[in-house]
Amino acid sequence: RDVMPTDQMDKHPLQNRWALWFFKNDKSKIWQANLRLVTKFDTVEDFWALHNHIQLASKLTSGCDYSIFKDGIEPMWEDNKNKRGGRWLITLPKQQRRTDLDHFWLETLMCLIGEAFDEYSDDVCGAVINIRAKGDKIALWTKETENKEAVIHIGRVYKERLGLSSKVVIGYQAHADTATKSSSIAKNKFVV
Amino acid sequence: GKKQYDRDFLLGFQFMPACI
Repeated sequence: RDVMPTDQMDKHPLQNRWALWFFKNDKSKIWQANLRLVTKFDTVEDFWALHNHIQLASKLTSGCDYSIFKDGIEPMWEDNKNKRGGRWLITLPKQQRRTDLDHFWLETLMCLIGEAFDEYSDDVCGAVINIRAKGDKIALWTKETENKEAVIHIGRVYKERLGLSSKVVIGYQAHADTATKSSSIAKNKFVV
Repeated sequence: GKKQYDRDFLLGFQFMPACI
């Protein structure tokens, strides 16, 4: 029998449509001009086609970001869906870029597209990976810092999915605090 | 209901041919 063309096969739909954004730091341009929407996807198959096609995060140059957000949410604090929210933040020292960064990012993406946080998945907005010379960061953004139950549940599941030891503590920071911080470290609103 | 996929299910599709 003829092989069915791939575009006619049933793909596995995701609960949400997601958008991939790419940020490349070019100091000659304003911040918004450096942020580009790459593409959107809403099936398991299209997620992998995209993931397998683009550069691994660990191979990006310093100053670049990937962001994955639900369709309709821009990857910035100012977006209406983000402004009351915050982020679970994972910071990685430089030596972990080679060993852990791509693995942690992929696990993060699978948590998002697989809706890993049960009834609290609706609180998830997206995730960002920052490649920086002084240390890389991965952050999972949620919509509302006051939804304590949701934030804590998401943090616990996320930490478990990343395979972090119970001795490791990760913190959740409100975007409002990060945006107005006077030192380089915003205070943690929650920890798990 | 909500379309939830665990990591093993998702990983099973990583190297399947797909087109976008």
